Amino acid sequence: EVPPCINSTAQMNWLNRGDVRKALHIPATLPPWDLCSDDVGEQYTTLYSTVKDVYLKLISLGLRALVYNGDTDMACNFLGDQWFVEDLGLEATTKYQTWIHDDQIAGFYQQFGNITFLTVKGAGHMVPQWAPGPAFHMFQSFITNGYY
Amino acid sequence: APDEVTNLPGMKFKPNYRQWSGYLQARQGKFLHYWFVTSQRDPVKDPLVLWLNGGPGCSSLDGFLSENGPFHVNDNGASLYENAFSWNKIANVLYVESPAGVGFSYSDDKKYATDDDQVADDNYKALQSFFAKFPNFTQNEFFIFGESYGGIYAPTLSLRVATGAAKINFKGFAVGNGLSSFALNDQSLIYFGYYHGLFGEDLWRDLNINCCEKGSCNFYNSSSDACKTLVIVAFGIVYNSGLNEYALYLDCEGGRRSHRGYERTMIHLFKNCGKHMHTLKFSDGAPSSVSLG
Repeated sequence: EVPPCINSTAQMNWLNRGDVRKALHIPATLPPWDLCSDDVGEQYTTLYSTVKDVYLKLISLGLRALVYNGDTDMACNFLGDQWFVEDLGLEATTKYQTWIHDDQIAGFYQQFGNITFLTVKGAGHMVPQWAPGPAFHMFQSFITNGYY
Repeated sequence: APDEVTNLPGMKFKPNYRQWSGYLQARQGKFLHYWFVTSQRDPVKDPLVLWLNGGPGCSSLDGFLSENGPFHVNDNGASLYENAFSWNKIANVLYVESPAGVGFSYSDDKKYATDDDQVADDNYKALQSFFAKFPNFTQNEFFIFGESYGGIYAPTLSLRVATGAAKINFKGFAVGNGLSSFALNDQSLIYFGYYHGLFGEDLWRDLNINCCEKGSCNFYNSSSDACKTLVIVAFGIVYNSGLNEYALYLDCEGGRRSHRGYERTMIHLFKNCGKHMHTLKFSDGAPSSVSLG
């Protein structure tokens, strides 16, 4: 079984081939690969209802952060993460503005010092899958600390 | 290197990067499967990026084979094709299936109960195990990416990397469609749903009448039963009416199957009304007890 609306049959079939598992050095004794594990999900305990304090510590250590959202996702919608970043109480260092990919508006972003909030227009939960070009552009800008 | 992947069934192209697949040691008896691909540009100078999918309980190989990895699987489930926008075009990318029990990761004792802090500790140990296997990469700039529930995995692991003893050239972290706050995720979804035309006026009016006071609304943990019930109706429309909750304007692939692991994820996401999620799952719409007036 897979999460609703997601079809991972192809990966599952490929990853569960004996010759693929051998090539990937997977012990033959292990159960078949599945996208999500009931064993783990069923027994998982969430400890953090918010990671606000963790972010504030990391930002205070001078680390760079990017919070990005495909803006058609409803599992973790962009508005909730936008409010999360704004709620950190950091001063905005840019206006909320568009970013461009391939001469089209690819979404919006705003920076608060070392942390950037960014949306990817029209993408869902798995941004690199549904907006691969803009996602690569965003990735490159973040890891090189360049402009979006 | 014992873990190097030298050939892959279904790969009809010659990769211009190297790749390894094997196991990283977390806590005693816990082994996390990793798949590491070097940069197609300059592995020595390019950054090292760790990618974690969320769940909790879902595999980072989804990130590799469906999202940003160097190749994906064709629908036939047998052959592979190259991803023109692979993130390893400019970075060395490490995918780790975490925690133990997810995908090909396992625990000797087959005990898979865990929590946020234990996962962060195990991921930190696994990272050190990676650098022990690949010491050359300790110099490269290092970034952690998390998606979805990885919105909790990434910052909690980042704090351990940033403050831990291990010498890692850590520069930053990123979260994609992350879960950063349960309250804000719940609260915002009601506005997202209404302003994307999912609820209509009756439900929106009832939500405002029962969940808002003096201009301030609480859709997350209201003490009003009427409000809670209406919020569950709204969540039901988002998660149980046949919409693709991962992408509002895409069809729901493979019909409206539901994965218990996924639904539990939703329960994690909507802790307060999670216990009703099961009821919603088996009902087609609003529970009969709710009249929308």
